[in-house]
Amino acid sequence: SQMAEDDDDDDPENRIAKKMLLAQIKANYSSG
Amino acid sequence: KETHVLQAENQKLFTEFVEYCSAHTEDCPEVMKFLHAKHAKASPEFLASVEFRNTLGRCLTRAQARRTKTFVYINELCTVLKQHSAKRRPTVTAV
Repeated sequence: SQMAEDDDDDDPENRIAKKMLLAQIKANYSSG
Repeated sequence: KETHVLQAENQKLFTEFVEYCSAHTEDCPEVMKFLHAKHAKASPEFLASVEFRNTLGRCLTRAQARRTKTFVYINELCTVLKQHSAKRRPTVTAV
């Protein structure tokens, strides 16, 4: 839910970890 | 024999971690797929190790205690699994 997402985004450490994971996933897709 | 026990314990803990985190990362299902991929690529020796059991146990306990940090512990586990990837390129030591 939107509320759950807001909760996650409230935590800076969690937000950074999420971005790092998504960046790695994107890099993996790019490299094939 | 002990290795098989550890392997089974670790598999159970990993499943528990995945089930817990999947419920809290519904907006990003690709993250759990990524974790599964890293787990699949990790060396069998590491997957049956005490080190992996300790890491899993710690991540699961902390993730359950601090729901707003779910991605932090998924990221930590992915990093550890990546460090023990079976497909890691060997470091060049000979000149």
